[in-house]
Amino acid sequence: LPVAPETENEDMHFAQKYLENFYDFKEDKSSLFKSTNLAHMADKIREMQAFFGLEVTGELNRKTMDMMKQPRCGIPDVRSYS
Amino acid sequence: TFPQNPRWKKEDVTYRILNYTPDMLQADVDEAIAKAFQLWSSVTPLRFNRLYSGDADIMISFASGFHGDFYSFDGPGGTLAHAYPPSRGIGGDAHFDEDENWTKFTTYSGYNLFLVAAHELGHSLGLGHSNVFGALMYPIYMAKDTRNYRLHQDDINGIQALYGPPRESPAFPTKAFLPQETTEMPPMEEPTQMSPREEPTEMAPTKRPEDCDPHLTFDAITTLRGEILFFKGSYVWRKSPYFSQIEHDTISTFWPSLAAGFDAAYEIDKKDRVIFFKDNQYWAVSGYRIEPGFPKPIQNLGFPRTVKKIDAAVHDQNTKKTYIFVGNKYWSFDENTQSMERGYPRKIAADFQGIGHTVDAAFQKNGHFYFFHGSNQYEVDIKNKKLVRKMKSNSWFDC
Repeated sequence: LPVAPETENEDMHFAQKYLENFYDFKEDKSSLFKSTNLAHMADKIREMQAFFGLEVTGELNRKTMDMMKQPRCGIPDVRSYS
Repeated sequence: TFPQNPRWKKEDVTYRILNYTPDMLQADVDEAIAKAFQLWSSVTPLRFNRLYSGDADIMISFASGFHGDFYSFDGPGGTLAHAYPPSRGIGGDAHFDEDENWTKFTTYSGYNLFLVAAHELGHSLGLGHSNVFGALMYPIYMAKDTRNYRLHQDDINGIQALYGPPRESPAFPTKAFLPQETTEMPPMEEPTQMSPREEPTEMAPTKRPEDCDPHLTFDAITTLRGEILFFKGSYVWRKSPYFSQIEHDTISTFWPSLAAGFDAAYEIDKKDRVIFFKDNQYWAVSGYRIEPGFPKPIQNLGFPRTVKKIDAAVHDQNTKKTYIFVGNKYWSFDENTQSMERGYPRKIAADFQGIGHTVDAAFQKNGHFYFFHGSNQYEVDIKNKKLVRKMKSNSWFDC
């Protein structure tokens, strides 16, 4: 179901944390360009959407956010588990 | 599996339960863990022996927040548990988030310890996540009936790739199963599932009507957090202000215990609450959650016993009144006083100009009421209750 739209920024933060935890997303703090991180994050969103069989758009749409908010196991879905 | 395929290089693996959750009887925790191990031993040569002191290969514990490894837990919801692949030290260990509500049942109010433990022990034996919807090693929790629980073939293929099939059985894929459940289980609720890899199987035997079928009618319609939800049988059409396309779902996706469908529904948006009516009962939900104490009899709202079911309901957020339609009459329910207004029921046709018949469904949006009767829809100005225009019932689907 939808969540109140005013939480969009929260969603972006939540999604970044989710992708860091489960899809080995690392924000490039040194990058001067926010667009670099956004592009990298879009790649990771695509990876997550492909894993769950969602439409691969690279965008944080509602279905993707819904999936990220589902209770789950804490082990990453991507292999770079250390 | 994990990188380099870590696995136990022996068939006798030990485990130890270091502490217990206060949510469950210790005996129930012991049983859930034992059953979870049994699931894996039934499809491999592995044998699991429980230790009560000293070091075991798989150390099982409940903890919350930071608990000594690099993966702190996150409070209720979100991450439920994690476990480490086979190796020395922390390898194989399984940690469960004590901030969750653990249960031996499969209800809305908690997470079934057997299901989560079976998944985590899959990691303890070397399995990674599966993206096969319905597999035990799928990363997202899905409440399922644990009686006669069977591993998905994907899980069996994975674990047998690491350890091979059980000694005494022929080397063909086996269906792991559990002995008949001894604990009485409450009535099963449908598994809560997100959009799986394959399209959700529709609940109702009938086929979903086409969006642009000119004869399309609805049982109930309500707004919900900015969206409009159209109900027919067990199907839902969702119209969102954020997305152009109509989303098709089934009621069981959101409220599995209400999958049979509704007669009427309305939203009190200020309370983030939706009321559903079916026959002579009603439920209050907030998001996915059905509020405790429901369903209640519609007589609690002030209806006479002669009223057996509701046709439609719509809330006027300006007056805080809810109009509830039964046959050719309607009542006005005051949400503030939680009681029926005096002087009702009244004839629909007397107050809503142009609505000279029964109402199947209704909702309010942008200062208008939308009344549905058969495959027609009537837009009525809320203030003067005057008919503005007549449309087809599915005009919202951009046909």
